[in-house]
Amino acid sequence: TPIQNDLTEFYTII
Amino acid sequence: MLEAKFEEASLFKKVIDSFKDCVQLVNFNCSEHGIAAQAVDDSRVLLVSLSIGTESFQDFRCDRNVTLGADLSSLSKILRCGNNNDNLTLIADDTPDSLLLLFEDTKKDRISEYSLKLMDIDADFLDIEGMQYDTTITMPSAEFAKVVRDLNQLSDSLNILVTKDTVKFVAEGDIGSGSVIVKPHTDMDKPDDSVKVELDKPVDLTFGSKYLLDIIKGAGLSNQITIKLSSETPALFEFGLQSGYLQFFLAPKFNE
Repeated sequence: TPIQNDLTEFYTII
Repeated sequence: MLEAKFEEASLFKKVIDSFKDCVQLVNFNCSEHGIAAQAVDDSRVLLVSLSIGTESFQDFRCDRNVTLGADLSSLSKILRCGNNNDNLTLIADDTPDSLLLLFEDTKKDRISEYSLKLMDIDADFLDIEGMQYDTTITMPSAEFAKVVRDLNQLSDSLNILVTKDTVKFVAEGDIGSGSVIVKPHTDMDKPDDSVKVELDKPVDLTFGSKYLLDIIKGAGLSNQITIKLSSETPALFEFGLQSGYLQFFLAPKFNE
């Protein structure tokens, strides 16, 4: 089963 | 002082309806350029980015930058009180505790006034600018919405594969599997029915269907959707407005 990623793994929090 | 008048309330109603189910608390940032907002859903998988340019308004005035922190379910309740073809003016002072919404039916000379309490919202802001994408697909938004709804019945994941001449949507689940292939074509008579694929690199990505079901709620805003994909990065789904856009950024699923 594919695992759902979190957006913060890709983008920086400002 | 903010004074932003929509010729028809329906535009703002449609915009808010398009993302009120996936995010609840939103800061609307008002400036001389218009109204913008960014919000992430509770699971931090889907990000909404809104920009309504000044051209979308009949009149627009914003002397100083103002942030309007709103609960979308409350805003939506008030928006339902106005008729679609009423004029809608949003009014706020420079340090507002509340937002005034004025609906005017110019034919019947009826004016309705509502005040929405605002709140301080402490939200993370993500830097989503400057991403490079391997492929850009433009297709009818209604067609994309149908593919998502249909394949959602089979699986909680939707696989999107893009090659030079096809976009393939695939769902594999317990009851069986399904796929829809969409090929680029140009419709001269109805340009909005056209499908365009720009491709730098083939793409194979998997997304959670429940988030795609949220995204297709924006399909009423625009006849076309633009989808930008890149290997192993969040996808961008964009509905254009007359001036501005509603964008959804969705983190992919990866195989273990």
